[in-house]
Amino acid sequence: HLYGNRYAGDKVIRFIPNTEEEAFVLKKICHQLKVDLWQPGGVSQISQGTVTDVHVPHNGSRTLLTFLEEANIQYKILIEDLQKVLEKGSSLPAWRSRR
Amino acid sequence: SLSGYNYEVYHSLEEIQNWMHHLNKTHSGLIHMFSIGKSYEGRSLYVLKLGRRSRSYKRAVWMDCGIHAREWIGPAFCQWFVKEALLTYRSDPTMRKMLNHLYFYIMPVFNVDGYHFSWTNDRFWRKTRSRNSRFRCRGVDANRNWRVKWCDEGASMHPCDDTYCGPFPESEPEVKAVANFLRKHRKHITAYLSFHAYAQMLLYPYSYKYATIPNFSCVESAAYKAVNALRSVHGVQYRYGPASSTLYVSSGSSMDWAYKNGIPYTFAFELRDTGHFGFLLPETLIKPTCTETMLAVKNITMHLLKKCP
Repeated sequence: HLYGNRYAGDKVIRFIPNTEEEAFVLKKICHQLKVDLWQPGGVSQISQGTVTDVHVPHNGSRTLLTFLEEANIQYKILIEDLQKVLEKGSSLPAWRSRR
Repeated sequence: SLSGYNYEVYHSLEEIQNWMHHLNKTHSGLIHMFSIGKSYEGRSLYVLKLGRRSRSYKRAVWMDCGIHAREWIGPAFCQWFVKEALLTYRSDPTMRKMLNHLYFYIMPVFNVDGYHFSWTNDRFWRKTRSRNSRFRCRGVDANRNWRVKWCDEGASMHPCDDTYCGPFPESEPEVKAVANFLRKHRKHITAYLSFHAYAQMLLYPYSYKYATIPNFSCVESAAYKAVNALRSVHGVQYRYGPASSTLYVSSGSSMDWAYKNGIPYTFAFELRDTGHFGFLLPETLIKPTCTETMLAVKNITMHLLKKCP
């Protein structure tokens, strides 16, 4: 597996804060879970209406999803398993030999 | 050879640099490769000067790809652009005009250290790889490190954040090298284009504030025509507008700096897609992405040549 299979089970989740209050709590949870922010560039740029995509490690996704559901914040799972998408999108044998 | 190199896969830094060396030897009439400095980890920062050699004055366009390491479609496009330019110089009147009237300075991989790291260690690395003496975290956001409202809104002062602006402006040797080059050549560089991913947008200044640029008319019309041309290829919709309101506010960006330093037409592309794959755009989508972007870049270039002062 590419990258030692480290991204197995990792998810990419999208949410769009509807209010500044939602944005505030989302910034806090993102900071606590140490998510890898795909967009926007930095946590400080999350605000009302900002399309926010976060890459969450497999052991943090359950916590984030539970939080979003309890806070009634709408979300969408863009990528269910990052490792699978990573490997499907590249010409694996050739790529592995190039790496 | 041009046809022997696969432009529809992502290449490692070493492969890209070997490719540049090869083109420098085999296409010396249109290509000249040179280095503008060294990265933090000591790698050469290579630039390709593309265009018909001329003793008379020629304006130039600067293009850089891969400021953010994980945005691999950027370097893929820079390579595609060079390939297309060389392959179609004789057969395409538009390309011939572009390369006869202009030089293109193309930096296929801006953030060489970060790009290499994203290949070997962390696919989603964004920043450079410079070290910080007081913190364990490495790297600076190379698109927050420019001296234009440096470290203001949209940037972070903390070294562990992905938008860390650095200890001071142009702290990163990669940023300093490009800035020095652009300062030295700014009188004949007429346009600056930077390629990122992902959002499917064509952006122009300002990023750091909500305001209209003085030459809005020409810039906006160039962007409008470019996204229409892009859409005509595969129907993909790109939004366009000032970066601050179209994407988000961010200070210290290369595009804003280039504009402030006298390059009148500066754009940043956010290439495919809008989140379905994000940074993991499959290799099967390299060709359609690059084909449509190629048309947009040619459109912008010709518009600036013909319609803008």
